[in-house]
This record gives sequence, structure tokens and C-alpha cells, in this order.
Amino acid sequence: TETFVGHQVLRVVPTSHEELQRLQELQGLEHLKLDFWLAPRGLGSPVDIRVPFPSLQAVKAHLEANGVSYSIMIEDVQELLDEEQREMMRSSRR
Amino acid sequence: LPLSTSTFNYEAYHTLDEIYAFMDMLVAENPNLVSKLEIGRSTENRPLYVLKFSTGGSNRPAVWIDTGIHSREWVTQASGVWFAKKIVEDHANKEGVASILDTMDIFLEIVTNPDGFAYTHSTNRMWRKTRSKNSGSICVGVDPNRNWDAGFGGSGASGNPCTETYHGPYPNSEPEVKSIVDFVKAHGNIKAFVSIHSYSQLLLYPYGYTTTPVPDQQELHELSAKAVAALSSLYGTNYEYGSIITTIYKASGATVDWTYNQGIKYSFTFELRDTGRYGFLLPATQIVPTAEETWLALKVIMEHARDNMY
Repeated sequence: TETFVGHQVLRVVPTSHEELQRLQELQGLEHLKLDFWLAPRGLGSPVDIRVPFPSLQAVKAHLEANGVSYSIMIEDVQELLDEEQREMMRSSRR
Repeated sequence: LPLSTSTFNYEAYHTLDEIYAFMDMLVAENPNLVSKLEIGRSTENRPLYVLKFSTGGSNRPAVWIDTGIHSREWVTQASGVWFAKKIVEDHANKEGVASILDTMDIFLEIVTNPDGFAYTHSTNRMWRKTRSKNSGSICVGVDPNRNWDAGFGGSGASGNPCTETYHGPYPNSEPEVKSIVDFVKAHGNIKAFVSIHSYSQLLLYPYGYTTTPVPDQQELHELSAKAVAALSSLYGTNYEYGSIITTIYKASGATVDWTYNQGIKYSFTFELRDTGRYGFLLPATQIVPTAEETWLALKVIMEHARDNMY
């Protein structure tokens, strides 16, 4: 089973075409293994990116170096998955 | 396993086997309304089941609803289970969609991508695509919402098997897609087609592969506005609506572009809620409110199709 320990989901709301372009550049960097939950679609529309732990520092540095602000939508994906599994177990016991 | 669909837990996520067992219970409890069709087999040879809700007649005008074509979007399959029970309850109580079933049939495919769904439970919760092998690549799977013969292979999909939006080697290469294509063509009387995804709270209509507006753009836009208003009236969930290409981005080979080009005027895609915090990991406590609000929008679309037969 694939685990997602340390993976974070970053949310970026692009406010300029430059920021949109920075995000599209990220989409092309396949070695970062980014998973765009919400792909770039326009100014003001949120872009959600699941970032594997090994790529976190590089992605945050890329965004910060280009002045692109972001928020952390999910601090640790695995924690949410573990909770989801626990909830499934609880409900099946019920 | 629960003893009946009344004791089934709609506020939890379930495995493929539990959903298939639910479907069998629903059919057994309602033999005069619900039947289970197998429209094909997936890449890994799992049955592709469609529930048919019909009060009689032959080849009646019909509504098609599918959920789970992207396997990780768990709230959609869970909502599909809730929809199935709701149709049966409305029919029993002679309310809601009961009047639709007087003249139309409803087809509901709850697990449209069973291989991917099983994989999200066993191996990778983030899996989105099918599980077909791609010759010449170590990467597996095709995006089943880019594999349809509508603008296939254009920009807005990828030719790289290692990406999430890989369109596949040719249109309908995926049996999960081909089975629906064959079913729609054989039935020939489907009047509304709704494919349900998550997330980002959108109601979308064709096209995604071209900026050319569909001939019925105005009617679809007005109908979307009504449907979204009904959805938001329950819990205030904000939705945007519009054509795929103007509302999100260019997407080629998408389901509803193909169904619209088949002549199914009322072709829509939903992107259900995430309430801005959970994305694909929407907590199970939000399944029922999500299904309830979505149902209000679906009812608007189905009633419009019934009252505006073409």
C-alpha cells in the first residue's frame, strides 16, 4: 500500500498571469511527482497540489522565490487517510 | 453485511464488495422497480453494473447518472448509493422523482471504474484512472474522462501514460468507457446524461474540447442556474456553472462532450463539494449532506428533461 506520510496539499489562488504561469511550470516538472488535485484554471480559482514529502522544500522554495503565496490545505495527507480508515472500521463495527 | 438497505450505513465509505452487496439487496427488496444490468467487464474483468429503475413500458426515454468514473472521488460513489435508495423511497412515497418514473426510466452506474476503486482501497487511495496496462510504458491507467470520442487526443489531455490525464491509445480504449458507449447507442432513447465527479463545486455542460458554444447553450445555462439554485438552497454550498472550457479549462475526450454529440441535449458534469478543506478526502460525515444537495439539482435536470421531451 502506498503511504502519504508527510505529503501536504498546498492551495494557491493565482492572482496574476505570472503566478498562473509559475503554477503551469510546476505542472511540467514531472520529477517532483506533483498531483494536481485542482489544476490551474484561471485567476482567482484555487489550485490544489498534493506534494510528496521529498518535493516539499523545492516546491515551497519555488513558490516563495516567485512571490506566489500559498496556504497549507492539508498538513499531512496520511493523517487524514488514517482517520478515514478508522472511521470506516468504526462504522463497519457499528 | 447489513440485513437490508434500511440498515445500510449511508454515512460511511464502503468497499466495492459492500456496494455490490447493497445493489443486490436493493434489487431483491424492489423487484418491480429495480433491476441490475451488467453492461460489460472492466480491464481486470470486474462486472460493470448499472441499476435500472423502471415502472414499465418499453425503451422509455431515460436519464443516465454515473458516479465514480474517477476512482479516488469517493464521495461520488457514496452519493450514488444514496441516490439509489432515494429513488426507491420517492417511488414508495409517491413524491420527488416518482412522477418522473411514470414516463421515464433512470439508469444509475454507481461504480463506473471498479478496478480503480478497488485499487484505492487496496493500494493507493489517490488513484484516479483505470488500471489498464499501457504498452511501451511502465505507467498504468488511462483517464476515463479523456478517453471518449469527442475531440479525442486534443490539447486538454495528455499523450503521456504517466500523467493523470492520459487519454489512452485510442478513443474508447477503456472497456469502462466502451461499455457505456455501446449501452447509450443501443438504448438510443437517453434524454439526459449526468456524470458526477468531485471536487470543486461546479455544474458543467459541453463543450470542453472547443470554445464553440453548443447550439443549446442558452437553455443549458439557464437550466444550470436553476439546478445550482436548488442545490445551494439546502446548505448554502456555493457552485459555479458554465461550459467546461469557459469555467475550468480545455478538456478533450470528455464524457459529456461525447454524449451531447450523440444528441443527448441535457448532458452535464457535476464536481461535488469539498467545502474548501478536504479535497478528495471529504470526511464521511459529509456524504449525506452532499448527496442531499446534489439530489435537488439532479431533480431539476430530470424534471426539465421530462417536461421538455425532444
